[in-house]
Amino acid sequence: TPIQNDLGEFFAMI
Amino acid sequence: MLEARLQTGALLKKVLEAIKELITDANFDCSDNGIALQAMDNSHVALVALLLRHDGFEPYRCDRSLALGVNLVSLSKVLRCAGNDDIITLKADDTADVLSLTFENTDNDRISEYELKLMDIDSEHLGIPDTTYEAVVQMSSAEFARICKDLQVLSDSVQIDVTKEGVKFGAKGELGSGAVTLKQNGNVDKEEEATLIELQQNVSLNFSLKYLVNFTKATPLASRVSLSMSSEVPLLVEYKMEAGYIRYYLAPKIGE
Repeated sequence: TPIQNDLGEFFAMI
Repeated sequence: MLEARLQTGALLKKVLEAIKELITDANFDCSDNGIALQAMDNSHVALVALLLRHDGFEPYRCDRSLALGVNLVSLSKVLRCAGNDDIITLKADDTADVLSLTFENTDNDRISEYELKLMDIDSEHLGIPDTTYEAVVQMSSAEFARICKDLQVLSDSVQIDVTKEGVKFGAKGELGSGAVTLKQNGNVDKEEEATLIELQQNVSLNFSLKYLVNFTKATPLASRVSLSMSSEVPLLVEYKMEAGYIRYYLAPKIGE
């Protein structure tokens, strides 16, 4: 099963 | 203070239905541009970005930017008290401890008024970079909803493959496998049902169907949906409304 990524890996927190 | 009057109150009801299962609390950021919301789901896998532009309201007044912290389940409960044809007016003063909602029927002989307590929400705002996507698919929103629901029978994940010929949604699970392919068909008579693909490069990505099915709760808001994809970046699912949009971002699944 593919692993679910976290959105935080892509978008920086402001 | 904020005063925003929405002729078609049903729009707000539909917007709440489209976001309330993904996120529980969120700030409605009100400015002279309109009402915006950005929030991530609890597991940090998906993000909702909503904009209701000022020109969708008549009148719209917001002298000072305000963040209205709202429990979305509570708001959707209150909105259930509004008739589908009601005109909805939202009001909040600068202290923003309550949101006032007024529902007027079309005959203007029944007016109901509610106040919803607001809360302080520390929102984690994400910076979403402008992205040029390798593949953008525009298709019927009802068709997208049907495909996600159908494939959920087979698996938790869907693989989306986009080529210039079409887009293929495939799922594999314990009971077997299934796939739905939509060919690019810009020439069909019914423009609303056409599948259109803008492609820089073929893409093949995996996503959680549970989230996609959740996104399709926005289907009543728009007849069309666009899916924007690039390798190893979040999928953008966008429903455009007359005066605004609802965008969902979903982190891809990777590896084995």
